[in-house]
Amino acid sequence: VQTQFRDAFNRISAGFAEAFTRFFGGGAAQLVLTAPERGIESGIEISARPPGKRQQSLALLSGGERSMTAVALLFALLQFNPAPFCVLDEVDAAMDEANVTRFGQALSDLTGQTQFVVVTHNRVTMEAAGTLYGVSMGKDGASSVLSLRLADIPET
Amino acid sequence: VQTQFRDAFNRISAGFAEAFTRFFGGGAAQLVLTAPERGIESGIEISARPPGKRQQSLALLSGGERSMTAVALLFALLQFNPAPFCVLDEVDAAMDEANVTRFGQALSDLTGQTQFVVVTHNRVTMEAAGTLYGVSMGKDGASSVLSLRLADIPET
Amino acid sequence: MYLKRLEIQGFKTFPSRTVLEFGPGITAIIGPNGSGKSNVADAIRWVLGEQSPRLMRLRRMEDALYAGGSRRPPSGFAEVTIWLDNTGGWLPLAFSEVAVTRRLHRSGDTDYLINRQRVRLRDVNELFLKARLGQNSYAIMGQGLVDQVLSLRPEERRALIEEAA
Amino acid sequence: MYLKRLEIQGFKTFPSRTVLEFGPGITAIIGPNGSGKSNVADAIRWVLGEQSPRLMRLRRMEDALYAGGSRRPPSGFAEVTIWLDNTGGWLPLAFSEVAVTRRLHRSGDTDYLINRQRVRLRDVNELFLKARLGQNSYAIMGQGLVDQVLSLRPEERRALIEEAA
Ligand SMILES: Nc1ncnc2c1ncn2[C@@H]1O[C@H](COP(=O)(O)OP(=O)(O)OP(=O)(O)O)[C@@H](O)[C@H]1O
Ligand SMILES: Nc1ncnc2c1ncn2[C@@H]1O[C@H](COP(=O)(O)OP(=O)(O)OP(=O)(O)O)[C@@H](O)[C@H]1O
Ligand SMILES: [Mg+2]
Ligand SMILES: [Mg+2]
Repeated sequence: VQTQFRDAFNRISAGFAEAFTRFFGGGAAQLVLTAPERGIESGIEISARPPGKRQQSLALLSGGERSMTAVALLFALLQFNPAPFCVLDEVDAAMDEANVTRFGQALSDLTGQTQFVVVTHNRVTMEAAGTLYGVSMGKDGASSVLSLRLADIPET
Repeated sequence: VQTQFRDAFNRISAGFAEAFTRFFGGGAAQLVLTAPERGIESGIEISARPPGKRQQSLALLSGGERSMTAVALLFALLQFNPAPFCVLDEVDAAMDEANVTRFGQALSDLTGQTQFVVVTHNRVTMEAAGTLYGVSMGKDGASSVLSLRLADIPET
Repeated sequence: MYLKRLEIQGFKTFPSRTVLEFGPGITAIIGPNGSGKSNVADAIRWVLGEQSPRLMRLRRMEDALYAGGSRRPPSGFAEVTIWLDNTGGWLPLAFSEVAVTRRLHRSGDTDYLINRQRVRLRDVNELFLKARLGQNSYAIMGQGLVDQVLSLRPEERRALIEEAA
Repeated sequence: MYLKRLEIQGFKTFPSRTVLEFGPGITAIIGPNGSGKSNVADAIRWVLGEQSPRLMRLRRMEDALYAGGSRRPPSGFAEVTIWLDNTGGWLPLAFSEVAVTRRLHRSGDTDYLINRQRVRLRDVNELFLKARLGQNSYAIMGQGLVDQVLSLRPEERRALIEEAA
């Protein structure tokens, strides 16, 4: 069990480092055991350094940088041990245009092993989707759901 | 002091109710004293009901509804006792197109008494601004700031 | 293909029976603020057996029942059914399709069904635990919580890795 | 017109002197993720006298100094100056323009200046308290915190109303 955890930890950390560097176009990130000698009892810290910047605490990261870092870790977990499906509710809310595009690309790369359900207001994310549902609020607080195609949604 | 608080409370609650109804195109909201007999010692709860829906707990509100409700309260405070300037960092992140437009309109209505500095990724909010600064990250983690005009920013 | 279809009735803003069919790949749910998108995500979490009302933005579990509108009465029950494609055998059951239903009555009674058979909550939990869809699954990220994993305490983050391992 | 100009040097991602001029009405700050927009908002909060590092996303106040880059050394100090138009007399000083400076040295020493005169932190606090720009001012809304007012405890919300009253 100890080695199983160590092996999982190392592979997820490597996947996280790789996803982070891909999202940020550089920089470095990894998972760190707070007490390596305690093995599976140890806590896990995240170390993340965007490109061109020196190593600082996670607190200093921007909203969008935090989103991308968290998504990089999620994708590392999904690559190591794929969940059959994954529900993401507006995880792109703080992302700028370039990052939303990388996010959509990374989602598409994982669809071979995981189905994604994403709630979004962002057109770029919508464009990555194969199925589109529009939800609207009707009278009496009752939602109605409609199957849509990208062409149905006006460019803003 | 007791009447000063009561007077302020009533006027801010009325302003909040009015701003909420304007943002939501209906519904109702108000501030509620948890212990009215204790006057200035009383806590304050928020009651908010979007149009067409029955009164429910604030927890059930959607992300965008929470943003609009919070902004309605902020604007009620600013109308009652204007701050000279107000800094808003991506408060429009969870808003849909229609709400961002209402938000921008409400901001413009208050510029007679308060200057606003808004950080945003949203083009509609940018369009409401009189001054535009673009921040970009350069080498060595050093930001540079550039004065921009709306025409400088490509439509997505 | 794993997630086939979701049916929601009486749950939150879905008083009438609502059906969503999922394709392989990515399904995007869009619409105006307050329309019900996150309520669909809550329905998925709920039918998978979530016991913490707070994680579905409920004050108490009873708040899951459609509360009624100006001219429509509250629902007498809330029911969500999820259909899963099990041809690959990722679920430890001998069916090629598995339908899980959760039904909450106004009385507070809850029914759980797997392929129309009454089961206990723990049967639903055990079913999904192996599929990494159990509680605290990293596979469901709620609105506004995307960077929650960055603020976890080190021990909580270890639990996440342990779950994947 | 109240807020005229902001000058930032050595603070967070602004190693070189950076100037922003504000107009009446709305100023929008835009740019890519991680470019430094929220850092500008933090600089405003900081120069107004904020004492809680957490509210500017700092672990400790020393983290405010530009930490250096691959080929650029860390700053020896962080300094922010805000110029305010006081022709309307909204600030309790006899100047038509008021410049407030906060400077933090690597040693940990902090200087506060009002119109180039050394003052104490409490002088800065008293100056802004009347203008509703003091601590817990509703006039500064941080990123990701817009709906914080909805999750406050009732007593905390009362404090907000009291401050406005
Ligand atoms: N039990 C219930 N009965 C009736 N209405 C409910 C119930 N539970 C939640 N709602 C309503 O659902 C609405 C929120 O829906 P939801 O969170 O799905 O919106 P959303 O589409 O995700 O919006 P956003 O884009 O702002 O996140 C609220 O207006 C709330 O009043
Ligand atoms: N003292 C410091 N020295 C150097 N870099 C710093 C310092 N403090 C913060 N940073 C850097 O500032 C960056 C974050 O900047 P900021 O929060 O202003 O971004 P932003 O433009 O608001 O982005 P977003 O749109 O994602 O919110 C981080 O990458 C962080 O490393
Ligand atoms: Mg939502
Ligand atoms: Mg920011």
